[in-house]
Amino acid sequence: MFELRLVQGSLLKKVLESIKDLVNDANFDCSSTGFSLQAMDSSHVALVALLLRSEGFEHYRCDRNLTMGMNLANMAKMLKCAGNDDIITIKADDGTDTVTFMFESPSQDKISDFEMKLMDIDSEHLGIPEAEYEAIIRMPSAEFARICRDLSSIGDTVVISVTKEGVRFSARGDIGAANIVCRQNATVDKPEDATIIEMQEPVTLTFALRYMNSFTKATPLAEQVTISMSSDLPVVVEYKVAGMGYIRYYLAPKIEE
Amino acid sequence: GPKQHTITKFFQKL
Repeated sequence: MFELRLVQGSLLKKVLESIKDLVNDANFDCSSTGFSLQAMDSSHVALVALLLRSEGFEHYRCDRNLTMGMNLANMAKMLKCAGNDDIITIKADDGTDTVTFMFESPSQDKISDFEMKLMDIDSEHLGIPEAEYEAIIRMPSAEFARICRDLSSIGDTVVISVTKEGVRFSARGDIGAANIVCRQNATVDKPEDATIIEMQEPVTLTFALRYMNSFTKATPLAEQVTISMSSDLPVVVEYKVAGMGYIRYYLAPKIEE
Repeated sequence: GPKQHTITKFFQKL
């Protein structure tokens, strides 16, 4: 059987909110390592990889590797029924086609369980090669979300350019053009407010803002976001999940033919 | 303009 218990249930609610608009159906992989998922959006332009390590849960039991196919909109509907302070338990018995979500209020005076049907999902796993990125930007996640939102009112694509000056986000459209430059700023009171740019090589890449905006749904999960770029490679936009793991979004660039 | 590529162009299927 498979069972996990997460006292900070709101994390799981936030994780679902971060992926449900990008991916419709996905296989969750349960193993001794943890609870993970890899899925592409329907047009195969973006990929999301989630890992919640087993050590991060208050209780984690996985007798054998298990794949649970779930409709993420339905899963999100169920997790929305959990209170923000609730403890969430996910359970699945071997050989059944359902998963149970159990929600306990902090004072244990309300206990709910929701059973959801699992689905068979034909999904392909992609091998993500280890890469040395030419530029890595760490910045406040709310700032990145703000930039993506602001630029989408100007154009459909963002050009992200890292030079020794800093990182420039540019968009252009019918009404005009916008450039937002963020410089390295490590001298802040709180580390979560820092912007750190590690650059081996200057790199410029173009991306669809629609996907970037979808990735920023993960903003409530982490104060900082890490954006890793190399020429002609998908960008990686990573949000840590409080000491448990991460959500990584990979987005294929737009390339001039 | 630039052409949108798919992620499967960069990452191989296992």
